Amino acid sequence: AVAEKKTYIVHMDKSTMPTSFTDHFEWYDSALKTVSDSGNMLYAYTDVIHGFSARLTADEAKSLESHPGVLSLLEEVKYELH
Amino acid sequence: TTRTPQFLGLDASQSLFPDSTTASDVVVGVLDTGVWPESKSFDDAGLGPVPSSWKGECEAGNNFNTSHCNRKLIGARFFSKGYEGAFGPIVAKTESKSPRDDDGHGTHTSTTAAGSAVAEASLFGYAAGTARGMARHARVAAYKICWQGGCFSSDIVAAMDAAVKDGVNVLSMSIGGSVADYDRDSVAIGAFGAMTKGILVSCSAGNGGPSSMTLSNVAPWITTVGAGTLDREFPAYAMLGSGKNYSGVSLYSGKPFSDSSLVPLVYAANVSNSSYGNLCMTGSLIPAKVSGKIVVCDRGLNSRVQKGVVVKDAGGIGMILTNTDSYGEELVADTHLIPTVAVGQLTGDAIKKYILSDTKPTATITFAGTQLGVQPSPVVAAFSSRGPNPVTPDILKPDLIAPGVNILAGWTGAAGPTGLQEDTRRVSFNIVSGTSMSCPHVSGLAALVKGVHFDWSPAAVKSALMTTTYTTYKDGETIKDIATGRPSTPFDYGAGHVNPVAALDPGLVYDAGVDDYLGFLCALNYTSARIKTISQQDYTCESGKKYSLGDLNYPSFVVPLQTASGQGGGSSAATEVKYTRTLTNVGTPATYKASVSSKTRAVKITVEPESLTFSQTNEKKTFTVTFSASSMPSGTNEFARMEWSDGKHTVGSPIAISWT
Repeated sequence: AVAEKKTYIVHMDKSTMPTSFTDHFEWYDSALKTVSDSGNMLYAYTDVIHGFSARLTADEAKSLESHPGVLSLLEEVKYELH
Repeated sequence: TTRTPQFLGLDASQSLFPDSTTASDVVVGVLDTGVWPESKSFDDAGLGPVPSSWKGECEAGNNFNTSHCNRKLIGARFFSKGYEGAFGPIVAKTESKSPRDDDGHGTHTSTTAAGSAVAEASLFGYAAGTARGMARHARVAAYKICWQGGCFSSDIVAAMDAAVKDGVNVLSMSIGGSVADYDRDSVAIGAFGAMTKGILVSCSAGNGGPSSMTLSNVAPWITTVGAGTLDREFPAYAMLGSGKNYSGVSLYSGKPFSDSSLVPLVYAANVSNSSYGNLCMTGSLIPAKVSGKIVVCDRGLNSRVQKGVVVKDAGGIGMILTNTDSYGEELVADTHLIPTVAVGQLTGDAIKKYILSDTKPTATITFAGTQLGVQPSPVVAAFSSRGPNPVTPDILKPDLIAPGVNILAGWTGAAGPTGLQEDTRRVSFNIVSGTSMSCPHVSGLAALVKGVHFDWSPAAVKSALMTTTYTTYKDGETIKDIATGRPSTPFDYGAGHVNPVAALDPGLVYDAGVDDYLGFLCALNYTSARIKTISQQDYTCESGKKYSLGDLNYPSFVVPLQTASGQGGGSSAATEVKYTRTLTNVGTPATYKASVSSKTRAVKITVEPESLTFSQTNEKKTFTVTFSASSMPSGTNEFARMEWSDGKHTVGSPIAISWT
């Protein structure tokens, strides 16, 4: 059975980025790859938040939550027009 | 929009507003269903070059290319990765994978905020006039984040991120999701980031009214906008065989009934085998019992215009759409495909009573076009979401109300005015209702204020809009709530109805910056990690410092009080609460005096000092408001208003006191 993937917004603590990374995109990608080989980053956010969004299984999301530098994970929310 | 510029006093006060050069430096970013660039409301005649600070783009895609942007529509982007992740790849046949608006909502909101003036606009002759956005010289940047399957938070944050980078000054977001803590709410988080860059974020309050605690987008750094009516209606009449004539509204534009032709009238519940037959749901009507008749359908569950299609498909020739108790007497006009009149609950009940009482009930429907000067206006729309604030009751929301009922503005060429697939009509302008429509009014008005006071913070602009609102009609009566017919309260209208001419010169503002909001989060006992999720900043609340939600420098006041336990809720034991606020002078030197108007004896409100003298611009003065309250039964709400006035300016703040 293939675990269902959902989109998560991953909030990162940019100030804790290891110096081995030249930019935060690289760091985000590395964090994602540690939990998911097939992890597909949808967006990297730089201005209103620091972090990225990606499709993850629940297990992958749980694992990423404890990764250094991860502040929080928010599951995708659907908004509606008013 | 037509009429709202006159209703808001914009047309009569042109000289007070920024000239096209200053105003055109302001960019309004609209996150919505995209944009229909061919709309005349995006005509760029008379506009100078795109501001040099603008870094945005016009992204090409399905049915959209870079040449669709101009000096009015200076940016157009689309964000679909989150949506496609959930729904699979976008099918170009059904929706445009580009900034193009296939829905109409995004074109309506963006043209409301900042559309150019278009003469002789109307919807089938209804609401005719010159249509213009509130900030007609401002530039528009469209960020498409809503698709047929909805609007997804990962796309929304990506669009906000891009809009900030692009250089928008105001963000208009007529969307909402479920209620969540601020650090779990992507729009609140994105709005905080935008606010730190000096961008005002205006959001719709939601259409969950008239139930209480139905608000969305309630973070204090967001401007939350509820909806009110205009002084305009579209009257239509249901004439019954009994000779009685009932009024309602309609935007029907097809062939009307001849005046004298009374046709058989049935109530949907009586011509259906479905337990919800009264609602005219798809396939629920029995054609043999409906054919050639006018059908009375109750509002609710499916869309209002869909009910007309259901009646039409069953052979019905007309519809009387009746409100039930959820909607009261609020009338929303629609461009139905068959002759239709929408009536209030009282009228609906009377018509149903007639059907029951007559063996051969008959009716006809007539239409009377556009009526202006309707009073009282504005009234709070029944659908407009109401307070108290469901996340932080200590902050009054909505912040204010603006026109959101029967608003004419630009529309897509890809869908008919009803949005139904069966509707093959195409229109340049459409009339729709919702807090989606009131939000871009305030976004555009914020852009106008920003055009005059480019250096003002988002909080200062919001304060100007809030403290200059009005809450009464010319006769002194409080703005009514259409859901009840009674006077409304700050839980319905916030600070009041927007008054843009006064907002340009508010005299004083309640300013607030990032540190104020961080202190607010400390008062909520947020941890450093939660604060960082929202603010992207390392911030530690001072351990010895007493943070108070009531001390956020907000232009309104909420005093939540506990009912004294064991005192039967009726004790006179007084509770004293003190709030401190700081006013910044944005006008000329003046002395302001405080006054409080209150009808309640349960709370004594005093202001110290009672007078503030400002000798220079940007001077700040602090004052304290003390609320001495008796205990009242749980669930009691009392309201008051505080004003600072120098004789020329009035800086008003609503006060809500709640006992729980």
